[in-house]
Amino acid sequence: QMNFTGDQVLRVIAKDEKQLSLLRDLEGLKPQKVDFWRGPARPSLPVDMRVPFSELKDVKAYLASHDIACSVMIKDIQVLLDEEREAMAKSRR
Amino acid sequence: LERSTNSFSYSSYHTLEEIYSWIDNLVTENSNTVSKIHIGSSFENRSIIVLKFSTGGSNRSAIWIDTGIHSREWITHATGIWLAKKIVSEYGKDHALTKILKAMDIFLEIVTNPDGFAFTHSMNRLWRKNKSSRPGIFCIGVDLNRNWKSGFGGNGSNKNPCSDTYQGPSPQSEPEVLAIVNFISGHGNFKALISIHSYSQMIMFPYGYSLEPVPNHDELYSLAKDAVNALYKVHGIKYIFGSISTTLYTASGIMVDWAYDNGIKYAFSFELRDTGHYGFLLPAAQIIPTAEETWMAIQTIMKHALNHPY
Repeated sequence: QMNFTGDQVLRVIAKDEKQLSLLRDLEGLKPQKVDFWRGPARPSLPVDMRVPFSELKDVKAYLASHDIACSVMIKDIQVLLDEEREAMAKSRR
Repeated sequence: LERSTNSFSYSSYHTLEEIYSWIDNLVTENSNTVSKIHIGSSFENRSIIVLKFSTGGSNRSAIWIDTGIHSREWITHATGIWLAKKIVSEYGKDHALTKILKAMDIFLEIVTNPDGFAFTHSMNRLWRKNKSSRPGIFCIGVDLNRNWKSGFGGNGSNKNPCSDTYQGPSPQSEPEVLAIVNFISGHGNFKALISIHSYSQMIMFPYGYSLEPVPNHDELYSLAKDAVNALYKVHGIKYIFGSISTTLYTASGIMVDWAYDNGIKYAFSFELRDTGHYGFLLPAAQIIPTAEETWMAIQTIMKHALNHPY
């Protein structure tokens, strides 16, 4: 099983098309820096992106440098995955 | 494995094996109304199974519901399981459902992407695509909701095999898509199609590949509004609604556009809840409330299809 310890999901509300475009630029970076859970669609809709722990600093710096506000939707993905797995095991028992 | 669908836990997530075993139990326990149809095999040669709910007749007009086309969206498979149990439990009791099943058949594909779903349990919980691989292509998997013929390769899909929205080498190149195309085209009498995804709390209709409104846009808009209202009444969860391209984004090669372009006038795509905090990792405690509200929206669409034959 892949481990997602420290990975976070950031929620971004883009102010305008320009900011959406800057978010789309993130998708094309190599190696992949973000996994869009909700892709950049329109300013009225949130953008959710999973950021690997190793990329968190760069991505947050990128957002800050373009004045793109973000909040942390999921602080550590692996914690939720462990809870999910435990719940499945318990249910099976 | 569970011996009966009554002792099965509908408020938990399950593995592919548990779901397929549950399907066999459901069919065994309700053989007069439910049958299991093998419509094809996935890239890794797993069975692709559709449940048929029918009270008789032959080639009746039909309703298609699918869940799990994107494998990490576990809430959708769990909702599909709950829906199937609801249908067999409520037939003969729920007046609206009984009327629908006396005139139409319902087909439900719970695990539309079995290889990807198995992979989310074994290796990568956040995997979205199927598991197809081709010589010379470095990355694995095609987005099964970008591989349909309508609008294939347009904006909102990706030619890059490493992208999560990779469209595939050609329309219907993926066995999981071709199986559905062949089944629905072969049946020839589907009147409504509901493809269930997560997440972002939306009920949408074609087109995704074009901003052009479909001919019966106003009817679909009004029906989506009724469905959203019916859903909201259950647990107060707010959805937005509209055509895919104007509500969410341009998406090409998607199932509901293919369905609409192939004569299914009532084609909808659901994006289930996450309540703003969990994304694809919705806790199991929210499975049943999610399924209950989704059921009311689905019933609204099925009733409309029943009352507006074409």
